[in-house]
Amino acid sequence: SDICSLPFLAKICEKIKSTLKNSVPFRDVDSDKYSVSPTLRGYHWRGRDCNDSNKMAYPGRRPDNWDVHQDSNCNGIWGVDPKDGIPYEKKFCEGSEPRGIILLGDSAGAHFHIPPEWITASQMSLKSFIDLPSALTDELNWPQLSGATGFLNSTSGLKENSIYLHLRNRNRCNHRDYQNLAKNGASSQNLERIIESLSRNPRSDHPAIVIYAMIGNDVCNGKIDPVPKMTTPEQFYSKVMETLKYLNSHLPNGSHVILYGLPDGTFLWDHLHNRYHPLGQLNEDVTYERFYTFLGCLQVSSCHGWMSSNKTLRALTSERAEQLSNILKKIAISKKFTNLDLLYVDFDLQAVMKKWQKRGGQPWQLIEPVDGFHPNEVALLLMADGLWDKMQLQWPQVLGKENPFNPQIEQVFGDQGGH
Amino acid sequence: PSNGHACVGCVVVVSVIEQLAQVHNSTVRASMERLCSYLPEKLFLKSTCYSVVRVFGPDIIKLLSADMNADVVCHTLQFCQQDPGQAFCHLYPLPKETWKSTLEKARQIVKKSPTLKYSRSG
Repeated sequence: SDICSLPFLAKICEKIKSTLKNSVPFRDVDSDKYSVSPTLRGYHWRGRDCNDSNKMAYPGRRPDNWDVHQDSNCNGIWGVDPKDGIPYEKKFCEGSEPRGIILLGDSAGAHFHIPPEWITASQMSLKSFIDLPSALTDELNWPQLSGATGFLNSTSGLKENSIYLHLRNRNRCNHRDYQNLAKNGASSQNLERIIESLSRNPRSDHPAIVIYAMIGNDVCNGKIDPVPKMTTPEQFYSKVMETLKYLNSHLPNGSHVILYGLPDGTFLWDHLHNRYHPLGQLNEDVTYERFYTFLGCLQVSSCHGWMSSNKTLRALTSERAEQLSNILKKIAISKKFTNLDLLYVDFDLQAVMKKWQKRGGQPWQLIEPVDGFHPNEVALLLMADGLWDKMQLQWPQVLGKENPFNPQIEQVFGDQGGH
Repeated sequence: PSNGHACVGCVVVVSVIEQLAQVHNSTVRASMERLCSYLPEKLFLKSTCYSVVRVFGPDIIKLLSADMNADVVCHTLQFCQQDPGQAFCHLYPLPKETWKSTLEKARQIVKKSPTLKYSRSG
């Protein structure tokens, strides 16, 4: 039963396990943490490497000699303008304050998604499982469509962009400068190993916008009584400060960290409990209440505290979530670091719901139908759009300037090599 | 409980098999073949599916044909287990007759099955 026990598979299994454990690309010839393949922590998760045999060529770095001879930062801009002999990178990007986006998050940030057509018999066809191999090798996540680092067009037809695409539209020199370090099950308490997969050199790279979005696992677990296992405010404070000290010593000066609060997850029960789960739609027999009870009974629920018929438990879970959010607020106001500044933002599901209802949407349409827990692509993009608006209005310094040369960059370099 | 995820996986897969048979008005065997045919060959997904059908298919056919639901099938095949002192976990409404007698009847149906000689391998 353990296929990895076969001798000829042992090595590749070892490598895959290392990839999953350390959140670094499986295929990375020059070991610069950037890859030319999509899945297994490849360019679905971090900007595609433009030269996988040169570890000094990777997204987000300051250009080497203005990229006269090669594209050292993978933004697709290099060479010299024959008209005046000025390097394009110098002409189009110098002084434009390029920056990258880095997400430290959990399964929500990685955009955990199980397509409902995988378990809905009435819709099933040969096309249903086309994405299954890719999804499995991305741990059932779709970061390429996520709210923070998504670079593909939305599958739900929304016009909203991810934070990364907003940054790229603002300054085309930011092309490919994204890192999604989110991981299923991540919380403030287990970030040590994940954060080491962050790739940024304080001396040679551009500043970064780091989004810290541990939005659930500090209060979510599958225990019958989930409260004892929830992160306490003291534990939370201690680990968040540890993470911020690490970031301060690894990020270029002029970076920013946006601390996302935790949501009020009672939203789930309130809007889903009496709706049919995809498995229950054919015979109208399985509601989300039944689905939650089943997972809770097996102790494999994503979040027993909120996915529960026990109103008191749901309220207790939200209360702890709010306590942890207040810790982040206090840290953002009171703590200062040399290389980065801190900003706090609420994970405001109600605001997203109102925005969606204005378009005629229903609240339950914001949640992943199969797991009945994660925010889906619509919710993630509306959330990203709300954050972008807030940053533009309140913290424009975080975003860098609008690059006046964007049209010229597009004219000379087109899609800059795409993603 | 041990192997909660295996239990969820089993109940979801058997539910899909049952509903495919219902939607296409086909036999359970045809429904399992159909499901495997939908899977891509990449990552050995299709061949793994046919292997699982070869091992567990006969029992699943017998049990679903006896109108057992996915909960009963997965408890009988031991992907779901009610650990001592634990509640009985089920996704679908309980059958009319007592759970115990339903499970006993199901176990009789697959009593001679070679499958259950193997330890409940993942």
